[in-house]
Amino acid sequence: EVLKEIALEGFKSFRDKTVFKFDGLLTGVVGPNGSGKSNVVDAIKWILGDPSPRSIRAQTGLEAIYRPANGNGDSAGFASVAIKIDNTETEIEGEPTEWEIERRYYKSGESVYTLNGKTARLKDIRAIMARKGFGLGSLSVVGQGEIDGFLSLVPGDRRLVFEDLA
Amino acid sequence: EVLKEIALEGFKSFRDKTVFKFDGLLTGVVGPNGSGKSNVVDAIKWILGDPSPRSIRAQTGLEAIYRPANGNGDSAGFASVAIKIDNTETEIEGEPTEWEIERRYYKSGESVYTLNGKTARLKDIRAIMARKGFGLGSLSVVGQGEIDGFLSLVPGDRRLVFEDLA
Amino acid sequence: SEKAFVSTFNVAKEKFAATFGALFPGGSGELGLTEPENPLDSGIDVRVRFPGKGELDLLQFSGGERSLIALALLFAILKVKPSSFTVLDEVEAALDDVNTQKFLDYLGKEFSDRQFILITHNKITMERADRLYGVTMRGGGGVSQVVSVDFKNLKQDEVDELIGAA
Amino acid sequence: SEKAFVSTFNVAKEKFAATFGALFPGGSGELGLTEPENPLDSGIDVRVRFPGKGELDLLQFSGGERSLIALALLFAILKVKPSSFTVLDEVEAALDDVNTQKFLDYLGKEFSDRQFILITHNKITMERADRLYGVTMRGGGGVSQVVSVDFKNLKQDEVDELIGAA
Ligand SMILES: Nc1ncnc2c1ncn2[C@@H]1O[C@H](COP(=O)(O)OP(=O)(O)OP(=O)(O)O)[C@@H](O)[C@H]1O
Ligand SMILES: Nc1ncnc2c1ncn2[C@@H]1O[C@H](COP(=O)(O)OP(=O)(O)OP(=O)(O)O)[C@@H](O)[C@H]1O
Ligand SMILES: [Mg+2]
Ligand SMILES: [Mg+2]
Repeated sequence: EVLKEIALEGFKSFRDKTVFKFDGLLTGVVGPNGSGKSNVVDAIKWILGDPSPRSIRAQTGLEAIYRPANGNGDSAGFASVAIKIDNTETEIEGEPTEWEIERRYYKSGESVYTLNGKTARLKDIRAIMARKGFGLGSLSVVGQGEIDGFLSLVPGDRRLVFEDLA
Repeated sequence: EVLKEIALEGFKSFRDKTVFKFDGLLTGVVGPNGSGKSNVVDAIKWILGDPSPRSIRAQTGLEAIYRPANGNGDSAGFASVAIKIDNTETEIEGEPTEWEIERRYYKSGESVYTLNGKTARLKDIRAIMARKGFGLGSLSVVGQGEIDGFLSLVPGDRRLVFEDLA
Repeated sequence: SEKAFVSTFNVAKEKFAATFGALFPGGSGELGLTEPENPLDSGIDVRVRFPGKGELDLLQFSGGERSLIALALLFAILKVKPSSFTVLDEVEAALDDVNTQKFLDYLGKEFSDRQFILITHNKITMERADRLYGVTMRGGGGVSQVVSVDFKNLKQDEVDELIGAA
Repeated sequence: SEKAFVSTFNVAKEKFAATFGALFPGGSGELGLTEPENPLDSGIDVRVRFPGKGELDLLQFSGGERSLIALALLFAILKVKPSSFTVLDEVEAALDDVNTQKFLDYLGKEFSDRQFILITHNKITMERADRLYGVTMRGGGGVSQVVSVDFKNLKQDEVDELIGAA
């Protein structure tokens, strides 16, 4: 497996650092309505670099940061999502056996990406992800309610799905 | 109960005359995917006089008429939906104790409404239905997948729902 | 007319607050006009808070929460303008079991004098029905047939065949 | 470029026919270009036939049938451009039990070397997972917490609490 784990902290309803390990082939996520399952899906879209707040069901970037209900307590200072990718089968000399990519968004509006602990440019991170088969375009995330839109009645929309492939 | 039964014949996947009696308060309709459940909902929208083919998931009026799979056999000559409405508690002298309203659509494109066996105008039928609390506007039918659209993010759309009420 | 619209709207507003409060004790639901000084052109605002949670933009609610808000709105409107029967096609598809029970309890309690027709794949909903119809295309010929099902007395394999169960 | 697009499209076309045929023996699935002489501006046409049924316009299929067609298309695209992992959020919500089993069987068989993360309320899906995470907001404070669930060894009431079951 390539995706080893994902950690959320201060991201939407995940106030405290929460880690999901993906050591099997089929991982299920269950829970009551409104408990935070789709927020995990949003976290994955967000770390893959999806630029638009709307795709994580937020109006602004700030709405990605944990905010307490009815003002009990403070909102988080930043939203953070980090993924660990296995890199043992790399063809490139001298690369680490694992990539840890983190995206942080601060209340100030500043967005910071780090690669194995060091600040990195989104461009470099995207290149690594594309090489490992991670990328938004490859249809790796189908959000809640999106499966029906996939067949969207307008044939032109459907073409966009294929353009990513070419 | 006011709605006593509905009968479909030649309507969408209901080739043969099929009757649903509604003698309880809560009637459930179950069945595998694609078996014809939502076609019953379309039949109810259709008999209530919904004018647009799209609201019964058809491109044209003709698509309401039963058509066999792969041409085995003939398509029906007409689509028919009939409902029986209880009228025992009427305030109007001389009215029958039951209304039977039928809508037929012929392959020729001709559409015929009958009231207790006699041809009637849509206007007269609509008046009876409104008196008995049947009507498209009163939100009496929520189709598959429509519940989420109900909250449609555009406040203007939501107003239309209320306009029906006033 | 404006007067009629405003007075109907105010009734709906009251009913929505009461319905949402009854479904989610500790939460609150409110309808508002986006342009109160110009009611006939105004949009309708829906603001809700689930128990233990803050006020959110409609976009931020989960799939199940959106269905619940829409159902509370539907129930409120049905109280304003009673229709004699209501057809709901898989409206509980996004709900977990607890919320499905809640929705059915409310429906049974508040609308005990009105006919409902529920299309469903959910076993909890099936069990509540006074009468259950199974729609199938036995023999796979594309023709819908109906059988009346007595859920409580049916053998398990008969029920399975009807509801498309494994 | 046009050449790359057409060649990728032709691979996807082949995969779609094979995927749909494998899922629905006796049916057929075909992708086409609405304007074959102008591929880069053309829309994509999806034509399918379920076993025992005729060819229909996309509008006429049932809710479950549309999800199945979209899933077959997704699977075909994943075969053309493999991504290292795939996240699916309640994609089987509209499916009956038989089709849910079919979808999971196909996923297990055809993509046994790829990681899937499935968000679900469906017990059949949960049982297939190698590893299951429960997301809850225990204590109702609006903060998501995660517990790892060993579905097979958990007591029934613990499972119920996690999946929002009655
Ligand atoms: N910035 C934020 N801070 C705190 N909580 C948030 C934030 N954004 C969203 N939420 C919470 O996340 C909840 C929605 O969670 P999510 O959509 O993941 O639920 P879900 O488990 O997928 O439910 P369903 O089964 O209904 O689809 C909202 O009700 C809200 O309480
Ligand atoms: N004019 C027609 N003639 C014959 N069959 C038709 C016609 N129009 C639609 N159908 C059939 O109706 C089927 C769709 O039925 P329907 O939408 O009622 O299914 P459903 O029971 O609601 O399924 P789901 O559980 O997936 O929502 C189509 O697959 C098609 O075979
Ligand atoms: Mg969700
Ligand atoms: Mg349906």
